[in-house]
Amino acid sequence: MFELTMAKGSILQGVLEAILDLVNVANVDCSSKGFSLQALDTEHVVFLSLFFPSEVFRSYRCDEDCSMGIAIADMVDLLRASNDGDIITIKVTDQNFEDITITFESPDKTKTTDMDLQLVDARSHRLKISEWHDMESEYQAIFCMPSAQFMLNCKSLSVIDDDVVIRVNEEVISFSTKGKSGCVNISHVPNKTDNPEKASVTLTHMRGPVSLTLNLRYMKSCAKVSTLFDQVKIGLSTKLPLMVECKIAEKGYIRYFVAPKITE
Amino acid sequence: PCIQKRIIHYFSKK
Repeated sequence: MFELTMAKGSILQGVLEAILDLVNVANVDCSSKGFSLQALDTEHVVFLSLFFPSEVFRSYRCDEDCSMGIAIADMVDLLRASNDGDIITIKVTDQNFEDITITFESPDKTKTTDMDLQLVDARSHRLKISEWHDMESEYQAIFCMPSAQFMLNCKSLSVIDDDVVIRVNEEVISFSTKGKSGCVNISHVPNKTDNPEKASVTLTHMRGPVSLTLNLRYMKSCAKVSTLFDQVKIGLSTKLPLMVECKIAEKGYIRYFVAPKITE
Repeated sequence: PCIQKRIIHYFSKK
């Protein structure tokens, strides 16, 4: 059996709301350690991988590892029907592995709402990626910035064009774009430390200058999720997709991998 | 002109 409870408006609910503009269906793996989710956007440009450790939930129980496909949009619609103060329970029993049961319980425990949501096939959303610690070392540059600043950069640039060029070297991290009506260049002089301060832009790993061109539509989606957190970590490599990461508690994360644009 | 790469260029399916 798998069962988790959370308060209405918890971080899981906020994240599911924020990924909706990219993701319809997701593959969810549950283990005793926590709840992980993988999904591809419909254009297959973005791969989303997130892990919520069991300790971020009000209660969490998973007797046996299980994997299921969830129609995220339908699940979010159901979750929206909860009221302030409700405790939300998501449950799958071994006897019935065709749907999940979502229950809302009012704070005074006088009203309970049960809903069943059919599981779907989401096996195509599973991708084989390396262990994260192996993969992170392959990024040429990794920097952290306040997520509000990241969102502001993406919004400012999208006024001019659909693409952004992110360039990183020892001296500067820049976000720039050029369109028919003009150009925008936003430059940040980074701190260089392993312990980024919350309010600053910090270059944490640097193995050589790197630049990538990305579609701002996807970047704005990443920025939307990131604003649920203080800081966002961004990794660039010419051999890997751009990585945008937010940490959830000590062990949890949301990672977006965004395929860049390349010159023909 | 730039072309959009797909994520499958980097990660294979399980």
